[in-house]
Amino acid sequence: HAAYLEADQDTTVPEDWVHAGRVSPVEEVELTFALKQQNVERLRELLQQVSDPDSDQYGKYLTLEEVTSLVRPSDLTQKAILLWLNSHGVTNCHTVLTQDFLQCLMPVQVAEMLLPGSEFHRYTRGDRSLIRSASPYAVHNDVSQHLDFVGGVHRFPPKSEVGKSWSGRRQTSPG
Amino acid sequence: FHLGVTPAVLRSRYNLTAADVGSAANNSQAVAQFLEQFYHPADLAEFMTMFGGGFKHLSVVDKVVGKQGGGKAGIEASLDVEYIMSSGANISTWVFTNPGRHESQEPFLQWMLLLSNISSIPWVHTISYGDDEDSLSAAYMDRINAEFMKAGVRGISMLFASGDSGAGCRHMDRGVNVFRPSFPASSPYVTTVGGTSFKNPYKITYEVTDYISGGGFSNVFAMPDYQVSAVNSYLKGVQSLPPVSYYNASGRAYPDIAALSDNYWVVSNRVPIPWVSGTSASTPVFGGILSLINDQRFLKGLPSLGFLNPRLYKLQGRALFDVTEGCHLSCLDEKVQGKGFCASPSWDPVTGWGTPNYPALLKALLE
Repeated sequence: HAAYLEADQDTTVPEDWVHAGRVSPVEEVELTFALKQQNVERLRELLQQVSDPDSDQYGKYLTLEEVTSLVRPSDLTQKAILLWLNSHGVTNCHTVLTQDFLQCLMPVQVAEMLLPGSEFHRYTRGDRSLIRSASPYAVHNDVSQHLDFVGGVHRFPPKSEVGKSWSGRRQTSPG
Repeated sequence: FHLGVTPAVLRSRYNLTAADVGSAANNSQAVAQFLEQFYHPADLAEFMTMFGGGFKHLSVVDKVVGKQGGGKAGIEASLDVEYIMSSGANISTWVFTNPGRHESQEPFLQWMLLLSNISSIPWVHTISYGDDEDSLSAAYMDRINAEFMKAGVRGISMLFASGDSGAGCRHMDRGVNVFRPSFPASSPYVTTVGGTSFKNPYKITYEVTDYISGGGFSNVFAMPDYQVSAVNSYLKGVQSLPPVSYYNASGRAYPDIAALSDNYWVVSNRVPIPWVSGTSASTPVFGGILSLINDQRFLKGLPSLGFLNPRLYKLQGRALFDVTEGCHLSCLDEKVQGKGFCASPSWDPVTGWGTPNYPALLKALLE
């Protein structure tokens, strides 16, 4: 009874990353669970109000604690995710103040059971090494509605940060 | 006459006097690094010794969040730190460094988590990082947007480099090409910074477009209300546009603003390096200027600027140097022949509203 988080299933491995083999089942991965937030539409409205100089709310910013009260995932979401993780023996987790992200450390074999379909491999680019899955993952039906995405499974870093284009690129000369 | 962009050149062009430095107690600014890029404190000190004359400045980063790696400094990291501390002079500066301590981590995501986990963070963040919009899932980008909103409602300004590939190019099936927007530059909830060059590269003249300046229209995010009028004016008024099949004219258009992005001097690994270019140079420069404006706002008891775009677009280009010459690059094919969008009077998708005229911008944003 697994559901694919279909909107987060870009599994393309960029050409410049070289496959370096399957990761041992006992190696650890750290996955980031983006829990569904509450009141995102209200957050959008508030941003409009505090940023619009014509609004009487302009500049009346929120503290991180107030942001937390607004977007914190529902108790149901938090319970569902924790129950799901605990049922797989995943307990080494930490959250953030806003409680909408959860990061958990677990062996690869547990991660692959948690996210059916995923298969973790190592990829290298130069002296950099990453662990990612090139196949789509699913999550249990009961938790799919409580998650936006799971980080650390598919996305590779871009080839370079923007910039770094010092050169030589343009042979200008005065006059 | 000059031999490349230095703090003195920038401060002259953008009308910053020696007195235009930070002094408010609670002001701060930050740069973030996500790849294996590290700044070296000795480089910053040497840079300020060489180029920091004539204005009061700091030569030390106040706080490093994350673990700096060993080994050589990266040009990108050196550039960001050296220039945000030159325009945003004498303002406490943080460096977020997130190379990813575990092979399964996503450094950009790690940074977003940090923002949600620190109650008191700098008011201005500049980030030179981006990925092709089409390589990311909508679910992921929507959630990252929510994270930007969380920062915005806290009064934090997020500035992203617009990218160094002009309009970009994506090769589709059957030989069809389209422009390729970059995210987070295309997010409606951040302020995106494009790039310019001096008309005469060796003199402090007016600015023209830097042809690498990233810009265009999102294929994912609708055009936000704050920019509809400005963008429609451009689309109706500009003399020539690329074929409509290349871009989504109803998407979020970027960049919003620009600054010089060509021919910078940077000190990296104790060596002064010329000809460093890219919107990763213009972004910390504009970020530092916003920090200076925050500084003056704080001294007057006003709140920080926060998410700038709604206010920026209401200025209608007032207080910015409009950039009206030149085009950026795009697909090398028969239809567009490497030419993307072109600058025009008022807002355009190459340089946004233009580059900062500090005294005028300060006045406008203190009102």
